[in-house]
Amino acid sequence: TVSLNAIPSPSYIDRELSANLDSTDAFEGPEKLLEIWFYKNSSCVPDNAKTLRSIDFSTWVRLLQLVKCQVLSMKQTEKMNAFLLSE
Amino acid sequence: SSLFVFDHKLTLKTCGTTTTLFCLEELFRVVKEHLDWNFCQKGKVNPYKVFYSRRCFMFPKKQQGIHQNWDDETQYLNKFFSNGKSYLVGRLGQANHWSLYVTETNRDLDGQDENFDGSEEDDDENDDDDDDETLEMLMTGLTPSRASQFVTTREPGQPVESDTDDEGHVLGAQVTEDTQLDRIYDNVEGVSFQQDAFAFTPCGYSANVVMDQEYYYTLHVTPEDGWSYASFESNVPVTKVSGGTQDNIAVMERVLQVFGPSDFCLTFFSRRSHNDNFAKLKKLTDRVSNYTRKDKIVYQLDDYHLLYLRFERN
Repeated sequence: TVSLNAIPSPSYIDRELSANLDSTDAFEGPEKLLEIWFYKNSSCVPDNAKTLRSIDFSTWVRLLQLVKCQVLSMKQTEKMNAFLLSE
Repeated sequence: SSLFVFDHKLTLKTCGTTTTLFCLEELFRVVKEHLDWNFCQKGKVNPYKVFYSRRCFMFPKKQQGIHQNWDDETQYLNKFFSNGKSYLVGRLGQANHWSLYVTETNRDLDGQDENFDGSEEDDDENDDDDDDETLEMLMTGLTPSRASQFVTTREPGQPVESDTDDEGHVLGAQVTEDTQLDRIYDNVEGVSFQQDAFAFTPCGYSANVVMDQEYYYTLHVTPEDGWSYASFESNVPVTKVSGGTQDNIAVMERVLQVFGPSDFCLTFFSRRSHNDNFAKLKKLTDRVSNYTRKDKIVYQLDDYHLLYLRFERN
């Protein structure tokens, strides 16, 4: 068994959610895919030092509640934040 | 489901009965309030580019609100965006077409400098960083023995016993390794690799893999008999991360090897018209062993090129 210690550390894990999620009633695989490019690339972002990644974690959690998703875990790299979600 | 947030863009991919588009109003309010980004024009919002797509649902009546049918989703999107176009791709009346909504590019936000003669540079001649490509495979009818790899035996509701280990993530990582989903790409030395995978209970699997800090591929699997489904989506530049040893056809074959679907559609977006991967996939005919190609459709969408292929197992 792979220990979590052997995996590069996720930036965040919701252990309670992870332990209690039940996919028994999941039935629909096909996903809805939304991609929004606010600017063409990161260098086009207005020069005020704030970008989408400046938005705090709790705001993303609240936005995702509107979608009916919860954050299971999140990894942060130099250039992106990757959230793994419930559902 | 997954969310990827970059400095300038986000990708939200959600399964089940999620209400993806219901975040739009709040999202644009947040970017205005937190970042002072205001994309409002004449009562609508006009960011650089918006894509919304999905394969047709297996159980549309179980979806919530506007997500029960494509026309309602399109109408809802049109309330926000003034320049969107809607496409139904594939054979209508069949249960496997694919739908796409895309807005015209807002070139005021591309930061492109004008030349001294007033003309703008050709996109195709810009730096490699300006290229963008996304490969997506949506698969149904998974081979049962392969689908069973995504079924676990743990029970939900067990007490959290450790501050370090998390069973769903540990099992998820194990599934990634056992199924070789961590070896989709021949990543060369120096390309970083981080995975975040989760095994749902009693079954199901989601994974985000980040390569080289800025590229991702994501997998979502619902292995239940009768409506088994798996998706693979990637913006990984295959030539770069493999050091030229792989192309997207090889990637596709590895994904098929893991899931063995009876039917799959492949979509490939590229920003450049002279994208080698686009050209190779476009020529793909009978090279996919055990599968017959049923549809091939090419669209030119403003500044993007889209290839849609659908295959059925022989």
